[in-house]
Amino acid sequence: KKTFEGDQVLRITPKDEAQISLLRELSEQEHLGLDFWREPVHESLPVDVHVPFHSLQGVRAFLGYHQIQYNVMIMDVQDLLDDEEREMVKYRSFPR
Amino acid sequence: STDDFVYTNYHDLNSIYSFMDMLVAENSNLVSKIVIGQSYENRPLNVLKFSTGANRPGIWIDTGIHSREWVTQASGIWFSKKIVTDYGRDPVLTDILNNYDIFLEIVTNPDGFAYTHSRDRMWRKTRKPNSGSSCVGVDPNRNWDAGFGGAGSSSSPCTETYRGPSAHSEPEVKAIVDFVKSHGKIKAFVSIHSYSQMLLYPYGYTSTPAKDQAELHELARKAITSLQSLYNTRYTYGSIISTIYQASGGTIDWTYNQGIKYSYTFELRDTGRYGFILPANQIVPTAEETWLALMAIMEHTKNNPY
Repeated sequence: KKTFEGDQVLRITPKDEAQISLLRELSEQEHLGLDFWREPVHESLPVDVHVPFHSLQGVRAFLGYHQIQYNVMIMDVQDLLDDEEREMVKYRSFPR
Repeated sequence: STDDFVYTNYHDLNSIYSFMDMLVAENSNLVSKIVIGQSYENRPLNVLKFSTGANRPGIWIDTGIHSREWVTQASGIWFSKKIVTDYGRDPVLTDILNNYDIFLEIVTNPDGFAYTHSRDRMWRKTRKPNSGSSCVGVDPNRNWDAGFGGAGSSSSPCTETYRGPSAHSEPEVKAIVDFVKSHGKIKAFVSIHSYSQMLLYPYGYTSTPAKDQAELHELARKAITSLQSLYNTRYTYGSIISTIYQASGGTIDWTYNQGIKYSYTFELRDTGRYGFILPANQIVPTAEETWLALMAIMEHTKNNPY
């Protein structure tokens, strides 16, 4: 089973078309393993990207260098999934 | 019984299938289960049919076409219970069901959904292997014969928006295509996704306005106003291409081109913090508010036969 320890979801707020283009370039770097939950489309819409732990430093450096504003929407993806799993197990007594 | 079912929690595929059978058994005068096809891994594509008479026009609702969007399948479960609970009590729903059938496909991508439980919670696509690639799956919302292969979908099997080798190549998509064509009297088609709190209508593959754009836009405004009235969840609305981006091969572009005027896609809530991992305690509020918008669309469909 795939796990996501240390992965984060960043909510990025691009301020113009140039930053949208930079984010599109980033999305084409397949080795980073980025999963865009909300695509870079236009500056009025936030961009949400699931960043694997191994790419976090590089992505943060890229955003910082290009002064692209972001915040951490999900601090650790696996923590949320563990919560979700615990809830499901608790209620899996539904009679079949 | 389905009164014991825990609607405030996520469930796996077997539990959802058990729920469906329970619902049918408890309401056999109103609900039946039809199998419109098989997924790639041979799971049944189950559709709940709510009907009070023969030869009625139909309203279609599907959830879970993108498997990781768990709040949508969970909302579909809640909708099905709401329908059997409110029929005969809510005059508006009763009038709708006395004139239209409602078809509800809760797990539209069962292979992908099972995979989110067993191997990868963030899986979105189908699970059919792609010849010549190590990457699996097709985006079932890019595989429809509506602008298929255009900008707004990918030709690379390793991307999340891979369109597939040809239109309707995915059995999960082809099953709906065949059902809609054989039924012939579907008058509204709502495909439910998450997340980003939007209500969208055609087109996604072209910036040419839909010929019914004015009516679709006004109905969307009414529907999201109704939705927002419950918990103040704010939606944006408009055509796919003007509200989000260009997306080719999309479900509701195809249904609209089939003549199904009231074709909509929902992007349900995330309340800005959880994305696809919406906590289970938000399932029922999400389903309740979405239901108000669905009722607005279904009532408008009933009141404006075509």
